[in-house]
Amino acid sequence: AARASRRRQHRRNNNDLPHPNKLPGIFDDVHAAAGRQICRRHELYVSFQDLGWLDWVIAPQGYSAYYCEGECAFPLDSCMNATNHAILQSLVHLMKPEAVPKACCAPTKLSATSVLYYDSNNNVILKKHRNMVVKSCGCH
Amino acid sequence: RGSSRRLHTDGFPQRRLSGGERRDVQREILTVLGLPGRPRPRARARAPAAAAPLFMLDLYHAVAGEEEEEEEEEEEAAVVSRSVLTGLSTQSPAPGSVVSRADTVVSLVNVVEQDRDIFSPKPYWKEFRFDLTQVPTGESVTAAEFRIYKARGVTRNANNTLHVSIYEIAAQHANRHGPGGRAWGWGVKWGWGESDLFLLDVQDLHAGTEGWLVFDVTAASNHWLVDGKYNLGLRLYVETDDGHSVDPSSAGLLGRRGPRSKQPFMVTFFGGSASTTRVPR
Repeated sequence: AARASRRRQHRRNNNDLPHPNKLPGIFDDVHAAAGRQICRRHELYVSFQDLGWLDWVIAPQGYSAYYCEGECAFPLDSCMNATNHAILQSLVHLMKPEAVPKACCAPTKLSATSVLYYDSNNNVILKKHRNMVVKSCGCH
Repeated sequence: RGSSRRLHTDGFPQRRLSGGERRDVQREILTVLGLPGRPRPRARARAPAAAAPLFMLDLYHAVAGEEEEEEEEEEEAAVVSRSVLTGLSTQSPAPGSVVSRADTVVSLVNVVEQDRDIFSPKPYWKEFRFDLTQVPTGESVTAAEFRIYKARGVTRNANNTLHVSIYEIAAQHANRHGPGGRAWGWGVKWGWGESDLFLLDVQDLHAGTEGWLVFDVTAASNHWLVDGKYNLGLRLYVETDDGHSVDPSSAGLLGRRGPRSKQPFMVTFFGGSASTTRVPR
């Protein structure tokens, strides 16, 4: 354990983990070990204009859906929205990387978006679609 | 421009989709949006000045604003009192709570209108029957409004009080054809004579009032959605204080022959959308 703790001490120095109040979803280029980014939210814009739908979609012209990507590498700090299971899985991965994969970087909170459009009878419909926008990411 | 890979603005190569793939992508997104297929509204619908789109656009901005508020609320963990939606447009939309609870809001614009005007015996009325074919299934009605615009109208005294009442036509009797009765749309014979009416809403206003009148027709909407055969329409009466029937058009109530931005329409709020189960591929 002593040797391990010294090694953990050494890893924290060059691991350069973000300060706890820098949460995923704030767009800093934070790097986990070896230049890879930690799990965080990235911009992804779904354009109804590019889809050629603006003849029936009144609003919006598109919406920011975002996506999650990045490492869920040990140690999973509090800022990575990790589930308890993900923390344990990352520990086991540390010991048996071939047998057990790292935890996944995925949305932990999703919100709705609303679309206003014409139907084929020229009625105007406003529909709320749940779970369409990633609000925060985390390790699962 | 012909190359199979195109650099997307963020520098990542974008694969060009084949025709079939493009159709699949669109179909998948339409499925996520709960649409069976790509709507194809008639071109005229794109005229910006129609009443229902203008109203629904205000509603959209209100809802979109609420969604942002909720996000700020959660991130700052501050309590934001839910503001009531008032005065957003020339029409005051439904109360905030009705809007935010609704999963779907449908404005119905296809309506068959019939008038019993001053060339017919009293009482005078206007009848409106809406096409409900595009109403979402699996969702329940949380509120429904009938919106009609009142212009100044032909009135000697603008301060006289008028009572405007809206009824659901619950049943029509077989021998209701009066002299000069006319057949009308939707394959149902309409004419004069008595029908069973169910009172939905009443409003008292000055004869000189101008603006949108909003009537609560939730009860009728629920009834129609149980079975389309109950959809016999709405009937609107206008009476003076001493009970005299007034021709709604003379009182300034605009029907389908009014300007597009002031034509009557219905707004129905649906909640509790059944979760659309994805078809296995």
